[in-house]
This record gives sequence, structure tokens and C-alpha cells, in this order.
Amino acid sequence: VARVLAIVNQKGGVGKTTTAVNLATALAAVGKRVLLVDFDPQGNASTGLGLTRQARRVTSYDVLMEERPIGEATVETAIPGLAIVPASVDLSGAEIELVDVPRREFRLRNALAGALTLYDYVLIDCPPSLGLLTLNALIAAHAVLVPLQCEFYALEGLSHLVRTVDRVRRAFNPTLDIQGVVLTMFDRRNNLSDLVAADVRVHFGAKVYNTVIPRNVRISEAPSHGKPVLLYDVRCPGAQAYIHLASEVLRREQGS
Amino acid sequence: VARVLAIVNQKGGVGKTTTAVNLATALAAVGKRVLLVDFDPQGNASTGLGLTRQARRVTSYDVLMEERPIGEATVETAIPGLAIVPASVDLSGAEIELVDVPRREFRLRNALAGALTLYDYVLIDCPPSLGLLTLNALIAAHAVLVPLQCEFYALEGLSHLVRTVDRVRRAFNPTLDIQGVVLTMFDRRNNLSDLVAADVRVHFGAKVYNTVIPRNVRISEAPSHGKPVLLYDVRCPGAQAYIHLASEVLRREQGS
Ligand SMILES: Nc1ncnc2c1ncn2[C@@H]1O[C@H](COP(=O)(O)OP(=O)(O)OP(=O)(O)O)[C@@H](O)[C@H]1O
Ligand SMILES: Nc1ncnc2c1ncn2[C@@H]1O[C@H](COP(=O)(O)OP(=O)(O)OP(=O)(O)O)[C@@H](O)[C@H]1O
Ligand SMILES: [Mg+2]
Ligand SMILES: [Mg+2]
Repeated sequence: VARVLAIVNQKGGVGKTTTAVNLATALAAVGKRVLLVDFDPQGNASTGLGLTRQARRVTSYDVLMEERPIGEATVETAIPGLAIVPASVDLSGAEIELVDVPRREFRLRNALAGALTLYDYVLIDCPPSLGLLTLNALIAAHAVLVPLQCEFYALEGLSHLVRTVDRVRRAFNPTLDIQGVVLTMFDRRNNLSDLVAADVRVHFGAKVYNTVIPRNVRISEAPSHGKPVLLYDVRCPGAQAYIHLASEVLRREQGS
Repeated sequence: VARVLAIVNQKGGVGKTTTAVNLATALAAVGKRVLLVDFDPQGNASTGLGLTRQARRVTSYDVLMEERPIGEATVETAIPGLAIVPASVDLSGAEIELVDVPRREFRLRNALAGALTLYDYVLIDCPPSLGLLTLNALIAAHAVLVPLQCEFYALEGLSHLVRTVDRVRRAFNPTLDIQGVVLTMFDRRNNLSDLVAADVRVHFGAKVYNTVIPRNVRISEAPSHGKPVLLYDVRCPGAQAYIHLASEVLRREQGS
């Protein structure tokens, strides 16, 4: 049965989509069957994997709100073993539409049930908020990965994120846990990166992955070619870091 | 009567808070009386202006949901002429709490009415979404400033943002307009920045400010000292860019 990993951080622009797309690709590259659920109305993960507008006919909005079977929304990507449920801008209305729907928090978990036997991993790319979309992802997930940009503002929201995960575990999903925090956009030339990284390791200790994702321009170029950086330039430092992260995630998975 | 500017972009991490804090400071530095409303549950703008936890006793949540008078939530900052309405994490619940409140879209506009005679400018720092909080800001505003990171993913959500501003203008706020798009984190060494900047100028033409904010590490260091970069290091390229942006905003304001 598939393990479901939610990629979550309400701070914007910290590398959630980049981590979801490249970690999913790296897991598929080592033979895992992976489904990526694009749960962000901007649809960046769908773009990062090269999906055209036409390929987004049935989306995560339809699965969540219209109860379309997840199989109907699933699209194969150019990467063998990696499929995606694309997102559309309709999703930005879902937060408000969901408010008075019964069992509104469980809709994604229920929708994914049909996919769990087909995949080894399901990754969910979340929007930058802790609203009903991210709540649905936390309730559907077994574990949470938190990308954290090595910047001062990025530290601010961490305690609220941890409290939210704790509340979801107690109220809805007893096995939910933060598997790890991945430091992103680490810039060796910049003192601030070291200070933030040191601070995070004090608070999160062993939860911080050893793999640190460096700031690497090839990572930000890849989406304009509709490719994960692993395909765009596998030898670059960014791609290598995501390959190492995948093996670290798999090691931690064996422990759970 | 004060002009209200909303700093909006649903894409995360594009420089909304950095623009709000530093533009507000630059406007105050040239003698304008400025109020910054922190409307993001992360409270980054409050931190960026050096507010301690204790100074955030009455917040934008209380003004929005409990109808506390805005004067009770306003705190003077270390910058002469610049005051702030701080944010707290309670705000992240407001999106859901607002759904069945009557005239939910007009609450911020109504709350600000009491402040408009005291200031020349009110700036609203918005969260990375187009939900009820940003909707409130768009209805309270006279003009919108859109910070845009020079990255590929940042282009994706622009058409949705423009459509949302158009819908708000037609349905709620007939004078609302996008005053301009400000390119942020521009990196001269990186081709991608040029490509994105060129693309934005094709779509937005003269709406794109001439001032481009360079990627500058001093900008990202300043918040850890609780200061805008104009105070932290006024001679650095980042601070100089925000000073130029302020004079460009003032020129455009004279035209409106
Ligand atoms: N390690 C890196 N080096 C350089 N650029 C990066 C790196 N990681 C991400 N980026 C770029 O930084 C920007 C933000 O990353 P991304 O969009 O993945 O963050 P996000 O958390 O998903 O944002 P949002 O909160 O809007 O969903 C993107 O333009 C991306 O290409
Ligand atoms: N011109 C710049 N040069 C270098 N770093 C910058 C620049 N502008 C912003 N930053 C840094 O980039 C990060 C993102 O900026 P900021 O937090 O202002 O974006 P935002 O759009 O407000 O994010 P969110 O969507 O989470 O509200 C911050 O850590 C900030 O310090
Ligand atoms: Mg994203
Ligand atoms: Mg912000």
C-alpha cells in the first residue's frame, strides 16, 4: 500500500513544488511507482513536469469537489513510473466551497483510497497556507516533509506549522508525523544560510535531513523546459542533492 | 485622504513583505505619513519592522473579526512617520471564520475608514493566496502593486491575478487598478532573470516600473535585525532600489 507524503510549508516560495517534483522524479528513477498530486491552484508542479493545458482536463479540483475517481484525473508524465494529478485554478475556490461540505477534511483521503494499491509513493504538493486544502493533505498523509528556505523570515512560521501537525495528529490522523525538514536554497557564500541552518538544527535536531539543497540556477531554469532538474541537467549540484535526498527519505521510510 | 495600496501576488516568496516594509519606509523617509497593515498570518512585516511579541497585543485579526477600532491596533515603529497594524497567527483562521459573516468582503475597507484622514498612504501586505483576506485588501484598496520574482514559476499565476483584480473592480470597487508590477530578486548573472523580465514587459508594458529590485543579500539580512534595509544599510543596491521605487510610485500617484 502506498505511503502518502505531504510537502507542506505555509511560507511562500521555500521550494515546496521544486522538492515535490524532483523528489518524485528521483523516487521513480530508482524504480518506485509514484503519484504526484498537484494541490496548489497555481499548478506549478503540473508545469514543472511538462503538462500542457490540454493534459489538465480532469484535475485535483474535480477529484476533491466533484468526486471524480482519481484514476480519471491521473496523467502519465515523461518520466517512467511517475504519474500526476494536475491542478487548475478552480482549486483556489475550493477553500471557500469546502467550508459547509460534510466531512470536508477527509475528502482527499477518501479520494486517494482508490490509488493506494497502484503506487509505492503518493506525494502532495501543497499551497502556501494552512487552510482547508493543506488540512486535507495532512489528513490524507502518513508523513510530512517540510522544505525550509535558509532565510530569516522562513523561521517565523515553523512553530505554527508544528502545532498544526500536532493538532491534526490528535484530532484526525494518529500516525501523522513530520518525517523531516529539508534545507533549501542554501547559499555557501552567504552567512545567513549558515545561521538559519544552525538555528533549525537546534530546534529540529535529527529531523533535519543531512542532504541540503544548494541554491542552483539550473533548478530554477528547469521548469521553463517543462522538466525536473534531474532530466534537465542530472550532473548539476541541485539534481545530485535531490537524488541524495531521495535515498535519505527511503532510509527513513524503512524505519517507519 | 489616504491612498490605500495593496501589495498582492498569490505566488509565494516573491517579495511582497520586503516590498511592503521597504516601500513604506521610503515613503515615510520623504515625509509621508504611512500606515502598514500586516495582513499575513505569518506576521513577517511586523517582524521586519522590529515589533516584539508584546507589541502585537491588538492585531489586524481583532480589527477584522472583533471590529476593534484601527487606532487601538496601530503601533508606532522605529521609523518616524511609519505606523503598523501588526498581524498574529489568529489571522490564519479568519479565512474560514469570515465565510458566513455578512458583508465579509467589506470588513477591512470599513475598518480602515477611521484611519484614512490620519495618513497619506496605507499599505497592505497580503498573504500568498487569493482568498478572503486578499479579497478584503483588494476591496479596501485604491491601487494594487504586484511584486514579481524574476523566475519562471512566478509568471504562471499572473493572468489569474489580473482576472481577479478585474472581477473585484466590476463587482465591488470601481476605481481599483493595478498601478504597477515591480520586478524583484533580479540577478544580473542569470539569463533567466532577463528572459522573465522581457516576458513581463511584453504583457504589462508601461505598467512595469522602471525600477528593478536586484537580488541583494543585505535585503535578506535586514529582517533578522528587525530593520528595513533602508535602515540596515541605506547605501546597498537593494535599499537604493526601494528609494527609487518610492519616487516612481509617487510620480504615478500624482497621475491618478
Ligand atoms: N535550490 C534552488 N536553487 C535555485 N532556485 C530554486 C531552488 N529551489 C527552488 N528554486 C526556485 O525558487 C522559486 C520558489 O520555489 P518553489 O516555487 O518550488 O517554492 P514553493 O514553496 O513551491 O512556492 P509557493 O509557496 O508559491 O508554492 C522557484 O522559482 C524555483 O524555481
Ligand atoms: N531583492 C531581494 N534580494 C534578496 N533577497 C530577497 C529580496 N527580496 C526578498 N528577499 C528575501 O526572499 C524571501 C522572500 O521574500 P518575502 O518574504 O518578502 O516574500 P513574500 O512574497 O512576502 O513571501 P510570502 O508569499 O511568504 O508572503 C525573504 O527571505 C526575503 O528576505
Ligand atoms: Mg509551490
Ligand atoms: Mg510575505
